[in-house]
Amino acid sequence: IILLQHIHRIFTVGDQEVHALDDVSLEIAYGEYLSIMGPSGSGKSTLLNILGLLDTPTSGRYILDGRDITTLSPDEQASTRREKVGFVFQFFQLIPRLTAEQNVELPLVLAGTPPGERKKRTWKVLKAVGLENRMGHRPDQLSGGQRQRVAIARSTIMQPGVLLADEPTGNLDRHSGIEVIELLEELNRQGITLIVVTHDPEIGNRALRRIRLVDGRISCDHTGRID
Amino acid sequence: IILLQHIHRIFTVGDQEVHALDDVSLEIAYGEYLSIMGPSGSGKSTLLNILGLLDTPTSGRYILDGRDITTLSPDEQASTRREKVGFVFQFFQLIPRLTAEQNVELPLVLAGTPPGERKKRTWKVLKAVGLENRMGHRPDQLSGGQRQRVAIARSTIMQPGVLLADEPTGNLDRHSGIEVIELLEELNRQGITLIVVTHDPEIGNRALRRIRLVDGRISCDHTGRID
Ligand SMILES: Nc1ncnc2c1ncn2[C@@H]1O[C@H](COP(=O)(O)OP(=O)(O)OP(=O)(O)O)[C@@H](O)[C@H]1O
Ligand SMILES: Nc1ncnc2c1ncn2[C@@H]1O[C@H](COP(=O)(O)OP(=O)(O)OP(=O)(O)O)[C@@H](O)[C@H]1O
Ligand SMILES: [Mg+2]
Ligand SMILES: [Mg+2]
Repeated sequence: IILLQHIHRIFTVGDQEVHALDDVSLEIAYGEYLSIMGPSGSGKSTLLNILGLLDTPTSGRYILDGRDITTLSPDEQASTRREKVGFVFQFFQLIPRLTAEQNVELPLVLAGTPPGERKKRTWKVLKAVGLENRMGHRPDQLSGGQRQRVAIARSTIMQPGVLLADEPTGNLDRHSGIEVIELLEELNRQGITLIVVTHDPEIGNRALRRIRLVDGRISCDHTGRID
Repeated sequence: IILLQHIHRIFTVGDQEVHALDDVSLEIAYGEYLSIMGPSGSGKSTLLNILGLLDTPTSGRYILDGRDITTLSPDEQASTRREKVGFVFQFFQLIPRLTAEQNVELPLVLAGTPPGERKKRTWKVLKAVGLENRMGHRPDQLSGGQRQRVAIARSTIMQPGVLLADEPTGNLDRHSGIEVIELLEELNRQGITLIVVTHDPEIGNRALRRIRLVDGRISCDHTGRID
């Protein structure tokens, strides 16, 4: 289970303070599928970064699998992140000198997976996002939406327990976007906890539980069908 | 007037050829407002890069203001681009070490505009995209949609003859996205030729002329109201 208790995240720029997250509390069960929506600048990426152990709160507690994350050492946080969390970044964070295939394969290389199995799993996830003909391209030789799909493929290859997706369809046409969210939903059906940040209500409303963020606060946390 | 005649753009990756644009011909009048839509990877950014003199065709002719662009020297192409074209990049291309204000002000600095007038015009366009409270933030201190709005503000500050926008609302919530497109449409009413690449039909269908790109070809070039 994921438990956020009274999370605050304050950024300081010069003498200006930005209260990016303002007393956020949230409980997420294993295997849940929820979306987070809200205006630009409302704190969605900041919330996801804290959930994904890429950032630490200014105050409040984050309990993951019964362990208080804020008490872990940086090394322990990094290994927890590698093992448990898949992340699709809003701006992909692909490695420029590696091809699409090498970018997707990288987590398996770091995990010591043998080459034969790596090739097989890498090809499988790249085919699932329609990029089997772009495997040798580097990021600068790919379109915006193709880079986004490489990032999605990479996030799924370790079959993490939790998958955090920050605007996974922002650069995709409607058809490719729906293919992507269906892929992520299939992983959720197999047991992965799925959290999707999105500006697109057509994507966000597919989740049964929908959280709305406004000015760093949860303004709405709703479970149930939309009519 | 903008005239593309039988434009081809072929990329080579290893021994693979990608025919990103395949015999594209297009005529655009001064002051026109058109949208370009199509699947991920269909050639939209490539087309916009050629129109914006950021890339040269493999074959075909590009006539801008009666001059054949392909016959200009690189220096002449660069100065034509600076004077005539505003570009909103799909991934913003902001300068990491400069603040939002400095990023937006940069074209005016390069053009030799005096400091007093620069400050005034910079503040005006940043206010128009709702970022007057983020002027001192650097790109890594801004949300995704805020970075996108800085890129939009920067593209408008020189009041170019032609404004090319590649997915200007991809990282914005619906409300901010509509504010942005209304801002661009206001510039079009003042005389700027406006070309918007978008995946969002709600944005793309606002243009009276809509071009659809599929596999590097124009599959549809339609002028008239949508019912
Ligand atoms: N520098 C390059 N080298 C090789 N192939 C490229 C290069 N740039 C683009 N491509 C390929 O050309 C095709 C068109 O790319 P382009 O970026 O124009 O697509 P797009 O329509 O903008 O897509 P998206 O909607 O995903 O942004 C893609 O299949 C892409 O893989
Ligand atoms: N490193 C930082 N330093 C200072 N302020 C920051 C930093 N990162 C984010 N902010 C501010 O915190 C607020 C929340 O940012 P965040 O990236 O979480 O928004 P978001 O909801 O993801 O927005 P978008 O939909 O535009 O991606 C914004 O107002 C932003 O300016
Ligand atoms: Mg964000
Ligand atoms: Mg593109």
